[in-house]
Amino acid sequence: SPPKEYEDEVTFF
Amino acid sequence: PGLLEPTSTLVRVAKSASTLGIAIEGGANTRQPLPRIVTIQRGGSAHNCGQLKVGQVILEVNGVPLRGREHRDAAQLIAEAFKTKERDHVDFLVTEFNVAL
Repeated sequence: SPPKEYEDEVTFF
Repeated sequence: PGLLEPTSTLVRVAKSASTLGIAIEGGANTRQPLPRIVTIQRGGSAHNCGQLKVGQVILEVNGVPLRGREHRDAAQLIAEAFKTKERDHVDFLVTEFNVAL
């Protein structure tokens, strides 16, 4: 599978 | 020797507020293979600490390497490090250089 769009991979703590 | 090596810094963040107060992006199998700090919220523990900066890449959390961990896995590790009562701080090994280590 292609690399994920890291813009979608943001987590706030 | 050392000229091309990124500089890593160990930052100890005391749990001085109810939140850690950072946001991260990236993780294994993304264009940002190690988590990068994208936000530091005013009033959070990280902001109070004063040593973490937006743009730093997190190499380790409490001595556990993040290399090879996907975003959700890395995020869970950080969340648990902040949540645990075993320590009153979280140790981050960070680097200023945004490189695929």
